Amino acid sequence: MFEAKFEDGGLFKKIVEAIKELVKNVNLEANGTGISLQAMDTSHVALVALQLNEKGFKKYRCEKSLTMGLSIENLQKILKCSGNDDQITLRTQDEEPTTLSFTFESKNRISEFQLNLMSLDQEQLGVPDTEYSSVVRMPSNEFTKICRELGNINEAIGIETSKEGIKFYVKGDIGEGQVSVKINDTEKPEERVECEVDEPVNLSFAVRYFNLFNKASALSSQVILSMSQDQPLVIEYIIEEMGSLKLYLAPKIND
Amino acid sequence: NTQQPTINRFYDNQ
Repeated sequence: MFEAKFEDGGLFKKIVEAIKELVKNVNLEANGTGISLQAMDTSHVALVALQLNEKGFKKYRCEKSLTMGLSIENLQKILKCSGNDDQITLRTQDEEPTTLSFTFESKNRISEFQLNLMSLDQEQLGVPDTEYSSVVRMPSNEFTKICRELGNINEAIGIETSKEGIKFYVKGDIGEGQVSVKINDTEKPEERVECEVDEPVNLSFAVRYFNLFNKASALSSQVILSMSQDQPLVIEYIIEEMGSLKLYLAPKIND
Repeated sequence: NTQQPTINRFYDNQ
């Protein structure tokens, strides 16, 4: 028996919106501590990882660990039948569920849907706990804007960190450009830019993955970029009171 | 020129 009730159903919709461009079919894992999801994009260059803690739900019960294989596209079709202010409850009865039930509740209506599940034997990757040598926290819409703008100039974006801050740069056929984001300790937390740089990094990424993921910026006003040289970058959106949505992206390397 | 490795190169299958 599994039941998880989102107080703010709109949050669940934003999470699905953020990952739908990157992953097609996912295994949703539920256990006593909460819900998690880990899936690679079709090219296996990026890895999406969601973690939602049971304490963040209005109601949460999961007697036995469950794996529910679902198509993100079909999940979206069901969620499109809900309002952004609805409370959303996920529920299954059996131990080996073949469907996942959804209840959408608002002041004046209640809806019930069932999504057919599928069995997906997806490889799960072990992401080692890593001490990243550069960790940058910045406004999420700023990061989104930079990736979108520089992505117009070149398909690869460089990220260089230093004690002064973080620099995004592109060198394309049409020319080149760079954007340096300065550290600021403004009292408005959503506008703060913080850099912890033990070791500076200089990495290059395919910017299309950033732009496919940038709807996740609706989840949090700040984004955390964790980097180590020649390691995948981690883009993390903290989901207030619930957990986090992360994108791990393999860097491009000069052969 | 640059290569784009997959994420599997960095993280092992569990």
